[in-house]
Amino acid sequence: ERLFHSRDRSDLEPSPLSRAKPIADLHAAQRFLSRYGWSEVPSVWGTSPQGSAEAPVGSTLAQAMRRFQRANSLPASGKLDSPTLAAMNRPRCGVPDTRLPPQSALSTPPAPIIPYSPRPRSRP
Amino acid sequence: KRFLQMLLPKAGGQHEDATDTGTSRAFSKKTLTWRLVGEAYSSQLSVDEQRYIFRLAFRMWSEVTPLDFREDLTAPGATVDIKLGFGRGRHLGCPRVFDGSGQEFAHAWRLGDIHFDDDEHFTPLSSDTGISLLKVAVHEIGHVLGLPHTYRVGSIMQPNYIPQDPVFELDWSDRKAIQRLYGSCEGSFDTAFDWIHKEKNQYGEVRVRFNTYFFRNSWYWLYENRNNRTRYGDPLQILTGWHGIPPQNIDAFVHVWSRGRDERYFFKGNQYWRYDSEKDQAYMEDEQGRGYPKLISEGFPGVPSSLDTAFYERRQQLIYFFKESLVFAFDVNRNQVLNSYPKKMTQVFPAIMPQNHPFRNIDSAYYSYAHNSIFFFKGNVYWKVVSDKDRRQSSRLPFNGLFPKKSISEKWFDVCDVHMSTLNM
Repeated sequence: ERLFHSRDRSDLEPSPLSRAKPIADLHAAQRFLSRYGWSEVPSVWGTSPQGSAEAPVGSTLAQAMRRFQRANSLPASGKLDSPTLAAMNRPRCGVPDTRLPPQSALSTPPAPIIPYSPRPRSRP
Repeated sequence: KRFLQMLLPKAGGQHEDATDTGTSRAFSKKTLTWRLVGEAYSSQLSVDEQRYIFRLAFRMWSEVTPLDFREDLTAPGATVDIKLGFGRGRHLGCPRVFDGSGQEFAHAWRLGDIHFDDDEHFTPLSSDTGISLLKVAVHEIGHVLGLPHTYRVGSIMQPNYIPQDPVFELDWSDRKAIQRLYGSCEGSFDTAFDWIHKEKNQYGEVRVRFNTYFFRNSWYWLYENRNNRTRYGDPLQILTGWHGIPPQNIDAFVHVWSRGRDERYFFKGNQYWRYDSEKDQAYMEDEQGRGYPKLISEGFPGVPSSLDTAFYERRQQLIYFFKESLVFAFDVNRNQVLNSYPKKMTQVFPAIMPQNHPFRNIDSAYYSYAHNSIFFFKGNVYWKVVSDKDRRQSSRLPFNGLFPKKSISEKWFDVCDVHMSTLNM
């Protein structure tokens, strides 16, 4: 059992092993920008957070950084400053920010299509 | 990786504006099924609590779209439209590994599944600490239905979790975004009426307020005119909000309200009930001790049943009863139908534009205090009756003329059904 002492488990402690590694350096920031679709480089949902997504480099990194900063109402300096790091470390959804989530790799077969469907469903 | 790339949409899209980037509806079915996957329950909340929160999350989307959501615990997993599950790190065969507590707390696959990182501290409805499972679930369902992230303040589709008070609702823009994909809610009503509340303020002065109600089958909505939407959490079951009247398929509601009279009647079939506004229940019997419900033919001689609808015209102190193509004008002071009635609807309420008229079998005749006008509802369209104000602006308009029809959903917004299984949530 994970440790907690209050009835509503509000003091539930996550097991130390499973805490997300904070984004604290440029490399992690590059991966974050690529993972959530802020870089021009095609973002592949990596098979793991440490994944092999191609990270933006050079001016494209600064551009990606600026895009992210602008979207989060931060000064668009293009530099990895502490407000930007704080924004990157906030709890968030895993779907990329700049496009729809991809189709399910575990997807279910298409349901029967009701006549008024505007387009046939693609099969997985 | 090659396989994944085949599945994933091409890179691109407008980074600048994440709100309208080519979103399209994800499902073309009206009723979608969902399931919390058996081997993927969270270890933090009871299973019932998790299922209840997800049922509420789906209902909240159903309250603003024509979509219905039904929890399906029995069908083969492959046929369930949306599957939800909790996992830690590498989970449920998903190619995307969770990162432990902090940062990524959930993700969704379009047309498919929703995963929650069980290392996060998800909390139930009543808690204001941790990460509200309801909020995250509503967000991820938005993705599955086809909505992308947006940075618009107040949207449930913001990528980052925004702790705020536990009560949250889908705001106007989120509603419009999902309705751009699935359309707005349509449908006919059994009856629509404004309910008058009389209150005394601290000076003892009587104040009058009103709420608008729409009844359909066995459920109803309160419509908040000032907010242009139904009350949060509606529809509700009629029998939970109205006591002593039939639980479904009401034909008409009439409020006889004049100096010295304040009588409210519900009509169904060949009977009518009188409602006690103070006690919020139907009268059991009248002043002479005779029981309700009563026969319409007794209380309103000359009026047929079953009715299509009826409304009370305060200036003339007449109740107009409608049945098929006929109108019966009932004088409440003399307790009889005017001699010159019944008449054809087209005669009493002439069309301003030829042939643009309901002709017969309207669903509801509704006098709106918000619009100071009478509306005739039929299916998902309405005809507005020429009001005094209209005639002051254009004296050529015929008395009680009907303006050309319009769509109800473009005037009264988000009057949406929910799946029967979630009606009494």
